[in-house]
Amino acid sequence: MNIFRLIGDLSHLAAIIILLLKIWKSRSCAGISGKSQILFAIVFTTRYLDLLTSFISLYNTCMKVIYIGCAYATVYLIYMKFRATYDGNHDSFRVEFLVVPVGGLAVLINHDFSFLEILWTFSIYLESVAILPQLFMISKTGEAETITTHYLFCLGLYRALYLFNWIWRFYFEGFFDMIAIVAGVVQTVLYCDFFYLYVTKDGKGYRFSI
Amino acid sequence: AEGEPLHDEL
Repeated sequence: MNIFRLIGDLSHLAAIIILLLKIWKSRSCAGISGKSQILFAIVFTTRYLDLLTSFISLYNTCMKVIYIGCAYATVYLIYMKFRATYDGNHDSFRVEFLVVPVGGLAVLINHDFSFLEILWTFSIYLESVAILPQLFMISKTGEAETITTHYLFCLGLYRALYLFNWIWRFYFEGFFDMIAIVAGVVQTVLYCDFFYLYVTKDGKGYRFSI
Repeated sequence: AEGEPLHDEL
């Protein structure tokens, strides 16, 4: 564990909680892509199946359980409790165009051709593009609430910090996971345009165009 | 591939 990874994990946690609280407090999921949230629930589920097979640390186990729990809670709020406020018409990204190629890629390029490992690889690839329906939705409506941009910023920051974590681990531990690194770079790049807008507009009154 | 790697990150 290094500082980049710890802050990265906490940033990820902050993003998830910000989104949950935003929906809960406003009793509305307007402007939130349910599809992205379903993809994240799939990401956590397929990645953390190792909860059943291996124990890494109490921290690791707790965070995984919290991430999974929050992901499903978010999906529940969007599609069940506050579904009347869900803006399905603007959430029109075709997720099969992500899930099918990503599934194929996971079968082709992985560290080990085993069930759990392919699911892990699938989750890594899928996470790198899971935010696309959300970014697509914002670009379509041309606007995002400030709180939604904070959510996206924390989510992007988490991945950017993981890049520093991998540089750190390469130098000090000789650790090197090509699949995670390439997917992490792709994921971070997807946020660059957003980061630029977030910083220059200073989180105020949004007319967001991507 | 030399066995399943242990993934210690989140």
